[in-house]
Parts: sequence; structure tokens; C-alpha cells
Amino acid sequence: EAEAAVSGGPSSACRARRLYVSFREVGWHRWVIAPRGFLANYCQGQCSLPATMPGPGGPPALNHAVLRALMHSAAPSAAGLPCCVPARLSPISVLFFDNSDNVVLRHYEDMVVDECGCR
Amino acid sequence: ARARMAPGPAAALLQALGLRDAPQGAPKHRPVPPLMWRLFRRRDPQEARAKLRWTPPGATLRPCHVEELGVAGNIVRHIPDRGVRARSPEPTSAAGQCPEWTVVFDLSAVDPAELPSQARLELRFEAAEAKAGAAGGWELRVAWAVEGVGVGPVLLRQVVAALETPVRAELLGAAWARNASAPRSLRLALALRPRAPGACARLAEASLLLVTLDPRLCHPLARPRR
Repeated sequence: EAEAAVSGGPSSACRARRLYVSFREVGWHRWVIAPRGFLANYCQGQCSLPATMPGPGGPPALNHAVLRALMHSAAPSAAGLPCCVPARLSPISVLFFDNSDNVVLRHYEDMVVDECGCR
Repeated sequence: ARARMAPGPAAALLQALGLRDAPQGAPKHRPVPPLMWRLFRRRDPQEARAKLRWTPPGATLRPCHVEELGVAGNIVRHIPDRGVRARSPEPTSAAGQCPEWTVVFDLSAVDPAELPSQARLELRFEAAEAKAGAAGGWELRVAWAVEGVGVGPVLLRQVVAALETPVRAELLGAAWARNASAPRSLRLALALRPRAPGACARLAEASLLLVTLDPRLCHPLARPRR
């Protein structure tokens, strides 16, 4: 269940978009006890100047990304735009049965995109 | 056997998540222990956020630490006993001899890279006998069970006041060294005797709560921005 990215306009700027990962959808619901799914989110959008670098309230863009975007605006054929990627992630915990019928609780880092940035 | 992988594109992700292959499904007649639910609800940031409505960014729980158990770790396993058939079927109080039980825990799913921080043996006894109790309490003895030989060296002795709640015994440091990887399996001989003459108790259920820390899943804390 993903939010569609809109092309053009301010909404096309690099930012976190909603993506719900359902364990039923990926076929893991028989052994994942909880959660049923989680809000993983994803990054999408343009990293072009000037609006998106740095994003309002968002993480500052890397110096390299700023220069790359500047270079792109001056000479589009020289380099592409920076990439819109996760800048801050948070963990989730998953409760599941393993193949030995153990009930396992594991804590996984970097599973949820909280913020995106141009890199 | 370790190279067995689930087919398809999910295999690499499963491996990254610390699973050798996709489990087959929920086992029959295996309820999720309430403690595991409690730990999940406490650990899960999305669940916590839903309850608190709003959580400031970065205000997550202490990483790689199981708060409720007070130990370091990022993996908690509830491992059932596989030695049910080895138990003595009936308790006997004749001549003060109570039955002994052999419990077996399969720890093969634990990766050698994981560092155990708690290995808690949990024993539940039949309700009627647990309620009846023993005036002077009980003595629990945990020893190695050696196949074909019987009982091996004693690992720990513990005085138990009552049997109504689960009886717990910490095995880490006794069954294996604190800084060592978990063994592939654990085979224990248990004996519970009333300290004063009285009836024997009957073991209803044994399990092992194993907490480990996988350093590969534990990212170093972010340094403050200069």
C-alpha cells in the first residue's frame, strides 16, 4: 500500500512517502506473529535546485549533493541530479516462530524511513 | 544443512534478517507466551507511538537492551522443552524419592556470533500440587543429563519457596560460560524435592528464555552533531 509520487510541482520534491508493508502480502503471515505489517515508507522525489536543497525542516543536503545539483543546473549533460535516499531510519521489533518452533523476538534497525535527503 | 535457503527473491532478505530460511508456519498447539507479547509491546516503536499518540523524533528505547529483563540484547527466544517423553510419568513420595526430569532445549537456531546475556530456565508445575506446597519449601537441582549414563555434574542448586508461580533459574554462567557462544543443544536433569517430608510435585512445562546480543544488528549510537 504505497502513496503515489506526484510528478511536477512542490509535491515532487524529495521526501518520505507512505508505504505500508503487509506481511500477508509478502506471504510471511503464517510465521510472523506480530506486527501484521509496518509503516516502512520510502523516499521519492527530485533533488533539483532550489526548492529541495535543503528541504524545509528536513535533513541538510550533503555538500557534494548541492554541488552536483548546481552542476546539473549549469550543465545538465555533465551529471544527473543527486539521489533521494533515506536520511534517518528507525527500528521495529518482530515477533515470529522460527523453524524450531521457538517464539522469537528480534529487534531490527533501519526498517522505517523517517526522513529522506538528497545524497 | 546451513546452506539451505528459501527460494526466490526473499532469500537474501531473510538472510539479512538473521533467518536461514522462511519458517513453515505457526506450530500447532503452541501459544505465544504472555511474556513474549509483553516484551514485543514494550519494544515495538510503532506500537509505542500508537499508544502515546506522539513520540518525539529519536525518542526510541535504549538500543540493544531488553528493558523488562534488564539485560543487553536484541534477540529474545522462548525455547520449548523437547524432552517431554523422558519425564517420569507419575510422582512418587515413597522413601522421599521424587521423580527427575530430563529437559532438552534445541539451541541450533542461535548463531555462534550471538552473545548470550540471559538463559533463564522456567518451570511450571501441576496446579494442584503447586498449591498444596511444602512446608519447608523445595530444593531444585539442575544437572547435566548424559545420554546412556544418567545424571552428570550438578550445575546449580536453588531453594524454591513456592511453586504457584513459574520457578526460574539462571543458567548462564552455570551451564556455559558468560562470554561463550550458546551450545547447539542443552540437555538437563532436573530434580525437585520437598525440604521437609511431603508430596512430590509434577512438572507441567519447561522452557528456556534466551536473550542474546547480535552485534551485527546493533548499530553504534549516533554521535552528536558538531
